Amino acid sequence: TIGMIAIDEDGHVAAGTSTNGARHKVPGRVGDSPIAGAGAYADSSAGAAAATGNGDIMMRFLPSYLAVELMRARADPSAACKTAISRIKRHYPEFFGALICANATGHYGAACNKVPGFSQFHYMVSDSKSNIPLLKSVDC
Amino acid sequence: HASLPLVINTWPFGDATAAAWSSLQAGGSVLDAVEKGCARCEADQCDGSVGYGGSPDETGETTLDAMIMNGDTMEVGAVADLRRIKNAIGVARAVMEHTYHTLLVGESASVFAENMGFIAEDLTTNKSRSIYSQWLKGNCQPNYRKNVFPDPSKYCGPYKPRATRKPGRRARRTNIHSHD
Repeated sequence: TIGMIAIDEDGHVAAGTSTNGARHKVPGRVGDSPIAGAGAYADSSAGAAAATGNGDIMMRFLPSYLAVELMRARADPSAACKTAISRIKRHYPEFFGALICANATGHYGAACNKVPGFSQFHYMVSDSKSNIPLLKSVDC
Repeated sequence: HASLPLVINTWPFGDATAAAWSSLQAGGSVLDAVEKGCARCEADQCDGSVGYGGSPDETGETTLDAMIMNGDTMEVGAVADLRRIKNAIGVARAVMEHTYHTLLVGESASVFAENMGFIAEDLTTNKSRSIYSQWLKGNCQPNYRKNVFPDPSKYCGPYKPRATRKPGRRARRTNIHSHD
């Protein structure tokens, strides 16, 4: 799955996702990616977030919506991402998932839930400072 | 690290980031950037988890989900369980641009896509066929069914509901290439 956020110089925000879902899913199964607030969410007055991982679990908690609302309440993007992940972890300690968050001023962060085989989450960033895609990572 | 404009995406899919960034630099909107970036990943079959030829379902078919959201207007266009169309994010954008709806699914979403000019083609590849045949050979493991007969942790279907339910939730082994 890819989840992507774009913000321009004037603070216009958009987000999107694309995926082929889980391997060997039951036909008809849909994950979090196409659900607004779950797979991604954008509000130019606050910021945007995008999720990845086990969509069957993540879609129950609307983590992208929660993260954007936390950023609206002045949480920094990393903290917003962490809180949204923690909310899921409280019910599903072993869920596989990660979240990227960016506020409307261009601050960004990410968080993930550590499980066997997944202890660090990699994501890409391109901004006017770098002008090229830079690989970033966060420890889960 | 605040510096606008900004493109950020999940996983190390740098070509998708570059495509979105190029779109912004060329004067495209943030929606254009997200569409271009995700479309690049679909064409590149990023990680096997995006686009055609990945994540076959229980019948071996690849289906796609995508969504795009405008943070200015709160408009959303999305498709789910999309069949036979490679450019899922493009269809999601078309849902947003050409309907008052938010989410179209399944066969009807594919018909909508064809009507909007998207080409219908087989999403199966040798890779997805191989993943599927390995799964069949491995007694259909891993498996998302529960409380059915025959036991889905040991046998392939077809399945029928089991009268008695087992309590509790089974922890699933993480496969970082199988994700939404």
